[in-house]
Amino acid sequence: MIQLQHIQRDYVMGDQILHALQDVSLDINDGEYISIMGASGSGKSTLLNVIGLLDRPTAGQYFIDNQEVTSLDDTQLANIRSTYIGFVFQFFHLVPRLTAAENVELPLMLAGVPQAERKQRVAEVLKTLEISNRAHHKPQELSGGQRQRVAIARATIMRPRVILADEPTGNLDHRSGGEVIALLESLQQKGISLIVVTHDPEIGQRATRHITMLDGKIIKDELESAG
Amino acid sequence: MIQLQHIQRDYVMGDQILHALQDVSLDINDGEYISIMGASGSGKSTLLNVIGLLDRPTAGQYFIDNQEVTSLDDTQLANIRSTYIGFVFQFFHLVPRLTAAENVELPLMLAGVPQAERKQRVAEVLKTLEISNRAHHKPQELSGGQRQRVAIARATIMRPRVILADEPTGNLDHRSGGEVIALLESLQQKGISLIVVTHDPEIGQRATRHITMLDGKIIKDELESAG
Ligand SMILES: Nc1ncnc2c1ncn2[C@@H]1O[C@H](COP(=O)(O)OP(=O)(O)OP(=O)(O)O)[C@@H](O)[C@H]1O
Ligand SMILES: Nc1ncnc2c1ncn2[C@@H]1O[C@H](COP(=O)(O)OP(=O)(O)OP(=O)(O)O)[C@@H](O)[C@H]1O
Ligand SMILES: [Mg+2]
Ligand SMILES: [Mg+2]
Repeated sequence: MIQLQHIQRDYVMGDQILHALQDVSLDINDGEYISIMGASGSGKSTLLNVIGLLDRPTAGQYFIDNQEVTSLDDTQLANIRSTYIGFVFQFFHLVPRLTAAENVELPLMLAGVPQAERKQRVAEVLKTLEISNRAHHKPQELSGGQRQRVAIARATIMRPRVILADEPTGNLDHRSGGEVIALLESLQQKGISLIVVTHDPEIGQRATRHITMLDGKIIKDELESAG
Repeated sequence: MIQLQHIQRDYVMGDQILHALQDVSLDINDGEYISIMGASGSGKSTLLNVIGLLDRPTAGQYFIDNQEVTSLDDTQLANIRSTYIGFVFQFFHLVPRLTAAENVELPLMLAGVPQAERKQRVAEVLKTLEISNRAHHKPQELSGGQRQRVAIARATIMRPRVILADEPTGNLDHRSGGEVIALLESLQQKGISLIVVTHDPEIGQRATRHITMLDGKIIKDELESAG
């Protein structure tokens, strides 16, 4: 259970302040499937970074399972992140010196998963995302959409409690995008909370709860009517 | 007039060869409007990089206005690129230490355009793309779609003969994406050749000529029927 209360995130630039998030409040129950849409610059990535413990709010409170987290130090945040959250970044943030397979394997190694199991799980997700034949290539040797799929594989391989996906199909053709959404939804069906930022209405409307942002605020937060 | 003849682009990895472009032939007349679509990994960015003189083919010939260019050295290629080609990269390649306005201004400075004219032209294109209020921010202080628009502004400000746009709306909401396409099409209406790689069929079908790629080959190259 995630609770954001009156979250504010300001960026101070000289004598100007930009209110990237303004009074954002949001409860996310376990296993929910939420889409976040809104204009470029409206605060979607900023909100996802706050939820993902990658960015501290300027003001407001953030509870994960009733524990307030904004006052934790960086090491404590990193610990919660590593087990709780899987993040697909808008621009991937892959490790340049590691191959695709090594990038995907990294969270499992950090968690101490034995080698045989790591290899098998990596092979499995690369196959699902149709990039097995690129496994031993580094990010700069991959196409845009191949890098995006490596980022998705890495974020999902640990079975986190929450998956935050920032525009996960932006560099993919329609069919590959469909495979990605199918993978994310299959994980959500097993109880993982899924939050997808997207500019694609076709993807946005698949979620059961729709959030729209504008100028740092949530202007719409609706459950889809049943049926 | 651009002519690609039997272009091949291989990547050699140890004892494996990947044929990223296989026997690609293509004539592009001045002022054409072409879309290139195809699966992730099919060779679209590679083809655009070859057309844009950023990558040399492994084999084949490439004529620009009847001059064969594959045998030119890097300096000669850079000279042709700077006047002839505007490139919107799939991942932008903005200069991190420069602000948005400085990134856009850079080609004009390199071309020796006087300061007053540079400032006016930069202000104009930033206004068209609705990022005037982000002009003095560096790329890491911009959202994904804002960075994308800076890349588009930079590529178009020199009025090149050819604009190559690699997925120019991938990080943009529907409305901002429409503004980008409107800008690119207004330039094409003035005689600039426009080649857009896209995964968005709504954008792809706006071109007058549709190319589809698969596994490094052009499998379809059709002029839209009139009316
Ligand atoms: N430097 C490289 N070394 C080895 N292989 C490469 C390199 N760059 C690209 N490739 C491979 O060449 C193929 C074509 O890549 P390209 O980037 O042209 O695809 P694309 O059609 O633009 O895909 P996307 O829609 O995902 O952007 C891919 O399989 C890719 O992995
Ligand atoms: N480090 C920073 N410093 C200053 N301003 C920033 C910084 N990071 C983001 N911003 C600004 O905060 C606002 C929200 O950015 P954010 O990345 O959350 O937008 P977004 O909704 O994800 O947009 P897009 O759809 O283009 O990815 C933007 O106006 C952006 O320029
Ligand atoms: Mg974003
Ligand atoms: Mg590409």
